[in-house]
Amino acid sequence: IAPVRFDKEKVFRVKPQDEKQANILKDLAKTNKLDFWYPDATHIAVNMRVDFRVSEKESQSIQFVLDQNKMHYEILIHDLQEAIEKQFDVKED
Amino acid sequence: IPGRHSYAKYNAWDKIVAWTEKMLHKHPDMVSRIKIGTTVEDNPLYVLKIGKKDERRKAIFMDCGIHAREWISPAFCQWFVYQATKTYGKNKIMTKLLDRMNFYVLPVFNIDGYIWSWTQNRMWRKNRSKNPGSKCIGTDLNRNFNASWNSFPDTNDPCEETYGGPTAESEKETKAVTDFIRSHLKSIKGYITMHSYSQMLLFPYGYTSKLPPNQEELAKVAKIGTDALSTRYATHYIYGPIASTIYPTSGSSLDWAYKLGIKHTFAFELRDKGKYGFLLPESQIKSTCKETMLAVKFIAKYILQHIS
Repeated sequence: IAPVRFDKEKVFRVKPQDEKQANILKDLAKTNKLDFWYPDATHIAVNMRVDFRVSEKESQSIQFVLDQNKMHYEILIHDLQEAIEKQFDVKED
Repeated sequence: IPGRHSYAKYNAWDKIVAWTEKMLHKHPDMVSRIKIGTTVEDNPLYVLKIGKKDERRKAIFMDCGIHAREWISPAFCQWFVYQATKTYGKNKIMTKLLDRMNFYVLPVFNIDGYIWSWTQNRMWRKNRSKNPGSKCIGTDLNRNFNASWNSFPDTNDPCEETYGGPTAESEKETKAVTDFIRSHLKSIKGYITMHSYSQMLLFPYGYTSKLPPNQEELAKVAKIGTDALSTRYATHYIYGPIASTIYPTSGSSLDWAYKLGIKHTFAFELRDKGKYGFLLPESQIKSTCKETMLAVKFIAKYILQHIS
């Protein structure tokens, strides 16, 4: 089986500032396939930083919702496949 | 030789197995290998015993690689064994530790998942057991321990990344580790488990916000451990009980070991803090391992000096 590729998948970091924003994030977790990196489960609380991976397709709609609700976020990794290939940055001994 | 094992690189499972054999042959007086069981896909679970032959001495059990995608974790266990064998007789602290205690090191806990993260899905986390009645594969081995197992709703669905399995200790990997620790409980005085990422040093409990009876001592050891770690490259770690430092989690190995009676149990969340996350570049492996050695040696020294 060909290995899974993660082309243009993104890793977001969001820090909900209040209950409303935490609930928006919980709803996004229900309607999208989010792979939680930190914490390693769907545990979203106010003022807790949450890192999650999402497909390229879904990332646009997620970004739209975050922008629309003026939620603070950053994109930690813009292309996951690229980061996967870049981790091997030490030549053979 | 292209493709040989390297402490500066991430190594696939077959290289790690070959490396364990190499360590046996290079250090027959100090390294022995114990097969504690097999995984769901019949890979051998090897624990390396580092130290003198005497089984009655105090020991610390350290596991790496319980979550498949956290590749820096197995890299640390390999580095630890390398440094222990290389600096014994040269470094004062390591010599004192190995003269008086043993280390049981499990280089990769979740072997099947680790192989899968190399060959099929770099983002894989769980093991590779099948779940009857579900198309979803795998159990989160760090939710499968009998410590308030399955007490949170998000560990019920086999498709969840934190699925705790059909029952506590349902997984061959978990059972192999718990059986080994139970059968060596007289000598094992400390338990350390390596994860990534977010640069934290954690202690029980995860399943409750209650604090363990010796939490002041654990906090003191964790503080000094993170201080020691940061002396190398000024890498900043935070420390504290799992539940309030990250979030409540049930069925973890840390809580299980603590409740079994090992009162000095710690979990490391290694580098980094999210810039690369699980994809920490190989160029950071050595510095991550070197700084972590300082904390692990401090914890071991503390246990040697304070725990009877």
